[in-house]
Amino acid sequence: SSLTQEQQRKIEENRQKALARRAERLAQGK
Amino acid sequence: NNGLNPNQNQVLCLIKSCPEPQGISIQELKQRLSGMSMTIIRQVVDFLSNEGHIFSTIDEDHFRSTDQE
Repeated sequence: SSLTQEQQRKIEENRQKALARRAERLAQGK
Repeated sequence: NNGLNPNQNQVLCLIKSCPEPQGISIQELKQRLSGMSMTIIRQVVDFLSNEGHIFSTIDEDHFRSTDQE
């Protein structure tokens, strides 16, 4: 099941947002 | 210990184990976690997403782990 370029772009965007949330939580000491 | 409860760890582990680029669907999570209700699965997915452990991919029903790749 191959993804379209738009789907790949959206996935990468969501991944970056999630990584930022994770880093934020870790900085808060959770 | 990563600070997650058993339900959260179980869901995260399944999400991490999925090799598909679009991740695992919420329906598949339900099938694999027969003992867990859809309400609980949704709650756990919301929590893991808020904490940045996972993220939605092609739609709001498919998830991948930020630990992958």
